[in-house]
Amino acid sequence: IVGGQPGNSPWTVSIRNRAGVHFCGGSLVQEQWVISTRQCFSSCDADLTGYKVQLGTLFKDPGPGDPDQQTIPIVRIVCGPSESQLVMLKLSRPAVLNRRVALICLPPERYVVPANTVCEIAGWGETRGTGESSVLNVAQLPVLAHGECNAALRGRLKESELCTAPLRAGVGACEGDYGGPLACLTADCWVLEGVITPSRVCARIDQPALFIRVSLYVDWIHKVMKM
Amino acid sequence: HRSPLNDFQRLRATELLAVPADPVAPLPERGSAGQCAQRCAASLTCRAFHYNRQSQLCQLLPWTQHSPHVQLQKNIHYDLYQKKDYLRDCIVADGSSYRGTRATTEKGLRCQRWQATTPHDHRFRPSPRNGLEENYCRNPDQDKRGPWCYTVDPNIRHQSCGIKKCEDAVCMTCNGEEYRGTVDHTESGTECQRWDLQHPHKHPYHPDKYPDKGLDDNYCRNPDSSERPWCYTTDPSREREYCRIRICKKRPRPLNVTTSCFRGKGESYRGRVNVTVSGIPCQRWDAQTPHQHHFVPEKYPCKDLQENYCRNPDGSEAPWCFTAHRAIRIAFCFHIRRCPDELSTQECYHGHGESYHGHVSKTRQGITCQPWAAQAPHVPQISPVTHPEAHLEENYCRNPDNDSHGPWCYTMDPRTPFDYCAIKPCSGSAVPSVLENADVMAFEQCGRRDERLQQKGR
Repeated sequence: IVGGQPGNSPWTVSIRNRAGVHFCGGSLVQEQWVISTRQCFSSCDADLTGYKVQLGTLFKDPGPGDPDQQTIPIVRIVCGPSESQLVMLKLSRPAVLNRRVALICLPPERYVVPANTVCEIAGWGETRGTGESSVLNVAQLPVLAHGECNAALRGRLKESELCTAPLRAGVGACEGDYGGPLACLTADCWVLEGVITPSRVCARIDQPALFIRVSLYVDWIHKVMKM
Repeated sequence: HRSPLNDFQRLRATELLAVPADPVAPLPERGSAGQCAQRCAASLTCRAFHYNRQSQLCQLLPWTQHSPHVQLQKNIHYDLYQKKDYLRDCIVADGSSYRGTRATTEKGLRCQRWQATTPHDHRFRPSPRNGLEENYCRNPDQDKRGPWCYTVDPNIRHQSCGIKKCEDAVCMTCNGEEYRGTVDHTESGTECQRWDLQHPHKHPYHPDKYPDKGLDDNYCRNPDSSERPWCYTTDPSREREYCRIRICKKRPRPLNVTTSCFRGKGESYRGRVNVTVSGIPCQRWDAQTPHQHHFVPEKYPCKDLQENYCRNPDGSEAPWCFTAHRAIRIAFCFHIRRCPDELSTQECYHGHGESYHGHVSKTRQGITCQPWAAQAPHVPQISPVTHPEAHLEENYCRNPDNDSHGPWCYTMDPRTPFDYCAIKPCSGSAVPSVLENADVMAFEQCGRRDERLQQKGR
């Protein structure tokens, strides 16, 4: 996260490869299910033996004694509808919810978060020297109205994408944050409105940032968890 | 420090069955796999053993998968360990320990049975100790040219069988990441440590954790994209060492090369993106500053480590590069677009496809659909019984639950309960945009955070 600061986001998980290296983020939507982005995974039937999620700690690479840390193997990947760029990851066992680990709400189907709602991105990705890269960083971004964003992108915005306004300070997600949450506080509840996906350049000050609009795929998410 | 298991080749979840069943099968005994290997190694008749990891029971067997009247069978309760010498079709050193089933000479002559004394009389009588059996090639007199046999041709008394040395039998290409041969000694002749053991050297390359690296027994492998195959050694004072394996003459042509996008983990990406997503230029592969590394282009000829382009020479998650920023060693190049990996679509559907009655019966990943009336591999929650009006015929894609993402089906892949089909929305198919009406939000219990660092002033 560029232009952010250390913070707390108890639904944000770190996805680790077989060598234990963090490479992407995710959001805990149910005790045994994490949402992330297709871009982080080699295929829809990738063998994820040895891949894990880490949660319950603010540290990217916590020491052995971290009390609340949980590390849970991933047992399955399910790809979302073609345009979604989403994946669901099933964990080998449910995460234990506690002070450091919480679920994030899913929005109602097809809900559109109002413009100017202040939302938050979180992740252990690249900070470009603007934050403390050994811990979880968070940053606030205001939602940009769809029409305004579509104009800024010269009509190339899709219905499945959600925008946040660029900030002059250069705030945004970066490499290592992909798959993590864009969470918005609404009615005293944190809601997963967007999922971070790669952009050509991090934290641009002259262009909106794009996220996957989760509300368009809530029916699929529930269907996967139910099936 | 050498494990007796080093002499065995392990087949997981496999049982060796005698057909018909052997009435006098040896009684299982309790112990570790290593103890079982020791008992089998000490027995002249034992050639393999079953090992049950849960009950720790071990059953010695007088045959291998190459013996007549036996067959391999899946069995999750057993691991099958067979003496390597009986399975290898190459030789180590002079091949005195070779116990394979080759029975023809290098010129194609059939071998004479060791029991027989015609057409050639000889002094090598089969015994449990010398391994002479049937008419298989053997080396009872440590001949430097390797295993040989008497021939059935009266004019040719004996002839070498021409069995290759293991380091020559299977050659390697590039850096040997795909090598799956049976060399199990290092360049200096030290025996390798088994990948499924943690002594004498603890190591991270558990075979279960890296199922695609072929970490079988103690054979030389290259799981970490080193220059060549290597192994941990049974010498406690020497952790790991390269192995000597012949390089194939022909270098393989790179497959599925892509330049504008990357597929899978991007190992065959040959594009020219050379800046990280945070705007930092990549470091040249032939440079050692600001970051030292071992991916020298000349040593990785198949990886195309040109200039400072994003590449994936070590099977990481995606193309990556060393960065020109001193504080950031490596950055993934996830900003390179992924190549589409879904089947091209033949038909299209209107709306959400709830009235689609076509005949597409494959998912977008190419998996065959499960018939709607079937109960396996998935027990359906939606079937012709529950949805009689939804035209759930055979295994055709349908949308009985008005899924907003189109026709779908249960799949024949046990790991994928359901998936969407290789059908796309018809152009001009009017579906109300999500932006036209926004619902009021209602929540249950999740999404609460009981303490926020912001309120405590970071």
